[in-house]
Amino acid sequence: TIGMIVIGKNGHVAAATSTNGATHKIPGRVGDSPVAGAGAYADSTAGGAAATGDGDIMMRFLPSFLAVDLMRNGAQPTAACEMAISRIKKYYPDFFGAVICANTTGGYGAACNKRPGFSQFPFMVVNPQTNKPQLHKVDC
Amino acid sequence: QASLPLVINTWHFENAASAAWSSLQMGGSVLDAVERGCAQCELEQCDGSVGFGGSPDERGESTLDAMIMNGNTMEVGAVGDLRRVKNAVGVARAVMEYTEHTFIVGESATIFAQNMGFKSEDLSANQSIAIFSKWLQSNCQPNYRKHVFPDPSKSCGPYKPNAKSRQPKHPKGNFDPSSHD
Repeated sequence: TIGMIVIGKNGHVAAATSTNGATHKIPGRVGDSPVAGAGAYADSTAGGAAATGDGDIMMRFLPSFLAVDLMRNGAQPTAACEMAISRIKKYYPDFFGAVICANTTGGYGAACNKRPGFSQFPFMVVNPQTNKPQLHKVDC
Repeated sequence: QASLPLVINTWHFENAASAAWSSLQMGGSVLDAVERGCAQCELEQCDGSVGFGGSPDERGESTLDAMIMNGNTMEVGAVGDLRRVKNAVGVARAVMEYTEHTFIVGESATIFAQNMGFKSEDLSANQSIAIFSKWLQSNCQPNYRKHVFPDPSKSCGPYKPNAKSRQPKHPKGNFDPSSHD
């Protein structure tokens, strides 16, 4: 699944996702990706976030909305992402999932839930300092 | 670290990030850029979890979910369980731009997409067919069924509810991380 946030020079935030979902899903099953506030969320007054992972579980917590609202209340992007993950972890300790967050000044961060075989989460960033895609990894 | 404009996306999908950044550099809006970036992954079938030919359902069919959101106006367009149309994020944008709705799903989303000029085509590919046939040969394991019979941890369906059977759900541990949203 790809979740993407783009923030323009003027602070305009847009978010989008695209996925083909879970493998061997029951026909008709839709994951978190297309649900605003779950797969992704954008609010030019606060920032944007996008989630990836086990959508059946993550959608119940609206992690992208939560992360954006935490940034609205002053949280740094990484902290906002971490809180969104920990909210889910409380009920589903070994869920598979990660969130990326960005605020309207161009700050960004990510967080993920550590589980066997998943201890780092890769994400791409481009901004005027890099001018080309740079791979980042966050330790879960 | 903080500077604008900014593109950030999940996973190591470098070409998607490039496509979004180029769109911005060419004067595109942030909505254009985010759509372009996700569409790049649909074209490239990024790690098999985006676009056609991946993640077949219990019938072997690939179905697509996508959304797009405008943080200035809070407009959202989304599709779920989209069938036979490859450019899911494009259809999501069409929902946002040509309807008052937010979310259109299933077969009707496909008909909406066709009416909006999107091409209808088979979303299966060698990969999804191979994944599906391997799954059938392994008694439909893993699957997302529980409290049904026959025992979903041992056999394929069709399944019927089985209120009596309380066999433990598949241990989550066998969750396949490549099968994600």
